[in-house]
Amino acid sequence: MNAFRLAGDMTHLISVLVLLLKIHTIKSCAGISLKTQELYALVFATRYLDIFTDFISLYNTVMKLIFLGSSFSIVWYMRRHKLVQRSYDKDHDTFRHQLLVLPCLILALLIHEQFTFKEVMWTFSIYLEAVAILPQLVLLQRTRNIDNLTGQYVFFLGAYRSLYILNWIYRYFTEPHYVHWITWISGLVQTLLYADFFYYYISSWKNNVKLTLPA
Amino acid sequence: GTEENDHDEL
Repeated sequence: MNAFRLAGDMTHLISVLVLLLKIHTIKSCAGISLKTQELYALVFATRYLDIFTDFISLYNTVMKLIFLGSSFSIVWYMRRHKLVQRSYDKDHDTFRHQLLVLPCLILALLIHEQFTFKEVMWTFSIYLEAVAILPQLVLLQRTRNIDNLTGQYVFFLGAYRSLYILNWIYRYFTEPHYVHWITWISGLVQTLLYADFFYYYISSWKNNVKLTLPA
Repeated sequence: GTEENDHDEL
């Protein structure tokens, strides 16, 4: 495993921890999109179908368990926990996330490497992850006050995607036969979705002012 | 080949 991949996984892990810290400790999910969190839970549930059948490494298995556990517990907190539920910005989180699921499923049925149940589900999760952040980005844009933890959560998620691209470039040049078009194109699309957010996040940080996104 | 895909990334 190369340094970009490890750094990518770690920023992914940090983003989840930042979100759990906000939800578990402060008992607030203000500014967090439940739609995006539900999509991530679906992404991990369909991607890690191999968790008990294919062993890659202890690292992989543990990380998969963390991402599965954290994504489902975040959804549970936002839906069921009385205090957390109250801070949920339901009126602004109106993105129709179901509309992302069907096109991704159809695309996975059409474009995949192997036509097996596990592989189509895996491909579906790759396509869905690429667009799962959209409800969150829309919610951020509608929210006038973006608190620090929410901003950091999205920043670390974007950092994870960018580092994965560096990881793919590194692997392409160092490993024979390492070509994965589906993952690369989806990952590139996903990272580009963060470009606008990154621009405003970094300029607010540089100018030392509170993060706001233009309407 | 018909080899299974090894998805070693998260």
